[in-house]
Amino acid sequence: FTQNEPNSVHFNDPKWSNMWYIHCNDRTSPCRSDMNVMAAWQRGYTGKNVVVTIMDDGIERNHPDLVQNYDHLASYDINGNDHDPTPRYDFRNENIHGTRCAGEVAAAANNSHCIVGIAFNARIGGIRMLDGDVTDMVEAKSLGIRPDYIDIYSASWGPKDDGKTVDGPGPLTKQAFEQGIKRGRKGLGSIFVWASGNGGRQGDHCSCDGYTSSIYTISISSTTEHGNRPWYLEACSSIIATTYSSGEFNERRIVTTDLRHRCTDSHTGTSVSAPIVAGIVALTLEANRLLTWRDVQHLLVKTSRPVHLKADDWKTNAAGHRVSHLYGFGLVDAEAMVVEASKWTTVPPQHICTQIPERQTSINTTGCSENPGQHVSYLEHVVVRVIMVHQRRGDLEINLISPSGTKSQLLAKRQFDSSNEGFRNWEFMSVHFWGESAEGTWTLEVTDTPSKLRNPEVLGNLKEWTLILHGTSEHPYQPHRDQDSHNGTLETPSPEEILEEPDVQEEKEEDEYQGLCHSECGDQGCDGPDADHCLNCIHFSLGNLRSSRTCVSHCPLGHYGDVASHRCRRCFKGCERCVGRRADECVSCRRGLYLNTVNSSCDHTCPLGYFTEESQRQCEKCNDKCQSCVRDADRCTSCNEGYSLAGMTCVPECTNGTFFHLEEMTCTSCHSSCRTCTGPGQEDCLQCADGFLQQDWGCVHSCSPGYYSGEAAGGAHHMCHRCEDNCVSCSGPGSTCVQCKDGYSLVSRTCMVNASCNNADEVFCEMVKSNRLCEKKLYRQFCCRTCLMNG
Amino acid sequence: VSGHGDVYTNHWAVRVTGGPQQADRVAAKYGYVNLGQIGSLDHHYHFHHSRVVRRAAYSQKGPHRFIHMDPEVEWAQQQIIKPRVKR
Repeated sequence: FTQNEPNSVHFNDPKWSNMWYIHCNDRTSPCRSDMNVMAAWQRGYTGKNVVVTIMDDGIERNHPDLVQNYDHLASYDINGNDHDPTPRYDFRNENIHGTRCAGEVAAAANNSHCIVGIAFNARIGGIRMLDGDVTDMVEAKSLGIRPDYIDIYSASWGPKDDGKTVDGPGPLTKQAFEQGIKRGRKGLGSIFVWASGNGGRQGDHCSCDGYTSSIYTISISSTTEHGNRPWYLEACSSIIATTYSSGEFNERRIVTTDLRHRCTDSHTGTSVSAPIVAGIVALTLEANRLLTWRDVQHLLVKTSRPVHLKADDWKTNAAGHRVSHLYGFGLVDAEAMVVEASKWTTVPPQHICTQIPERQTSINTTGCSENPGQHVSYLEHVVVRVIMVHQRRGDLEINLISPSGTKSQLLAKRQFDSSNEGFRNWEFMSVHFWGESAEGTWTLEVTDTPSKLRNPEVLGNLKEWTLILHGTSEHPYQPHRDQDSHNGTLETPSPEEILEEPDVQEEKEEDEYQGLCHSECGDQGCDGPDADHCLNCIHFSLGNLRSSRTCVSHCPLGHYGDVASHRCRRCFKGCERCVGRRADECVSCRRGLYLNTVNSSCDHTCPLGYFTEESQRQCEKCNDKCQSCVRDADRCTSCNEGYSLAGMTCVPECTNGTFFHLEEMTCTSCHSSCRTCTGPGQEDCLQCADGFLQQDWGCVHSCSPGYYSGEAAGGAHHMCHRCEDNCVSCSGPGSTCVQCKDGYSLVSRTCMVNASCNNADEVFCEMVKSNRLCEKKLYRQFCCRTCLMNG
Repeated sequence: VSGHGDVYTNHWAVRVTGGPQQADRVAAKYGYVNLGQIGSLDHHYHFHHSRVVRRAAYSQKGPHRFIHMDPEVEWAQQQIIKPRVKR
């Protein structure tokens, strides 16, 4: 903590005094200013001429705090396919996210409005791409908007953080990332900053998000004001650094711009951390425009610091970098970034060394020293690509141990991940080996801890794994750099300093039994120290006299607390939680059963009109239009009366004269000639309007030449039938021709080719006549005219 | 056919060499409209088919799918909705 920095700058923005994470000019309370943003400003870096864009749900470009720095060239609306990224306004304010992120980067300073952005002189744009169907193509387009103009792309979104999703960039997005780092910023590489994930409460792990674990993205996590782990924080090995963000209710929050020209200090998850780093990287690029995408990552590794961030896994790797699965290399330090950047020499080219161990979990590598173009001696990102089959993915834990002995957890157990899909060429990434030597034996540890929900005898199978080492063949830093850090704050700690740290894993002394009863025991006392020694219970007793009873504060799953008798009683068969013993008193159901919310019972299937919601294991109502649905209320499989199924949506059955327009999702008028139709055109008629006759695929007022009017099949209405072949006009079906085409002659009201038959002698014509060939359509041109002319 | 609850859109990503005019021709042949290059990815084009349901649980059959077999088309992928959450 620092108090009242004497040289601090003051701005007239109303929320400036609340921006504890940037400055400390509040005389009454101490604050954290150790991201050193103001120190970077005081060195003259405010983001001038650096362009940042926010890939999100749009940004409010006319917000008073954004309008000054708004850059239309750094903006695009992918959802609306135009150049205006203004969010879609609705009464629920769904699209606030991008505007909030944008303010954190580049809100104007000293304009008497709201806040001050980290890079308050940077250019800011928005790519509106989350307010619609997101596809691989939408993501790829977003990442490829003006790569030579935009320096930094900030994203605070990703696949679901529900603890059971494993998803990442598709083939186009992967290419877009690769193009960005190869060609963006005129070859220096686009900077992609990514929020690490909000699924802490769901036990999610950011290695299961292929965006934030990509080597091309800078993955940023969050810490609270007091350096605690926020409830939403996901751990993983690809996190590079951390910023402050919202924490518990008694800790201060982050302030930023909000939709409708407002300010907000409402809760922020990791979303705000990405733009904070985007802002700090903007200051850094102002200090040195020639930094490559890898230089920026090196700078973050080198300058971020553990400071007071609390985690029990801080370790020092063999290159001297302190790193944690929660915070990466620690809290970002803006001043250290700009100072280092201003004297930075670009790191040597990236080499990639790929090794596939043969049916072993260890591999001894030289770092591809035999191939100079691939030789990796000093590590940067390490990727492990895994093909693994497993019946319950969430039971897996994966660690990677470097030749230097650094152990990085690539994947932790995920309680909610019951998928049996395993991992199909999934790439795990770790930055924990940064700077270490690649050479030696690497070991992959896969631990399978069967949960009680699966058959423990069925084991998984690690089919293949690939070790992909990224780094340089020569030392990435010039020799003088290591002794050139400012104020000592950039130094990695000496071994002595590390030893002096308090051991956070210090063992606690165990309490010894001294005749006291267990805290769950009631007023009758106990005959031993444990909960099963109680003579009565404060809350509930579980079990029976034969199997011994124990006192518990809450009844376990499958039981409910009977307050009157202080007993845990069993729920009805199939109930996981209940409020009584009856079948209709269930609150949630055991696995494989679903709670019927209408009668509070547990069933194997849901009634018609309901679908099985797997995460809550309950029956939820389908959309009003659906007769039945699957997985989601709007994913219909059959429709109620008056609706018909189009894909998975129930659409109104349109009245006569209209058809259902798939694009506009409305009933749209048919062409005026149609009574019913499948589309707007004249050729889309199914039935004709009154006064029209169907002719081929259209409807006409009167039949065209070559057609005659007659009853349609079934006799319901009239339509135009085609006259016989070669007949220009006719009076009806069959031999009723009135006029023939050129080259044909009318013979017995039939059109016959004018050519005569050379060999139509008497015998031949007799054969034609006796076989009645001229009455058969197929033979009508078969010398008939010649034979008829000859009598 | 999707086995994972995927939702198919009426947008395709298609790789065609030979330039935008060639892409236009390929698109027209199967009833698509070429909406242009995908970001900065060379030879990759965004095709849209207005006669295919905008969102469907299945990849619908029909003549539009012949594009996948066209010798001018190196790669084509019907776009699937990827659930994304703001953090």
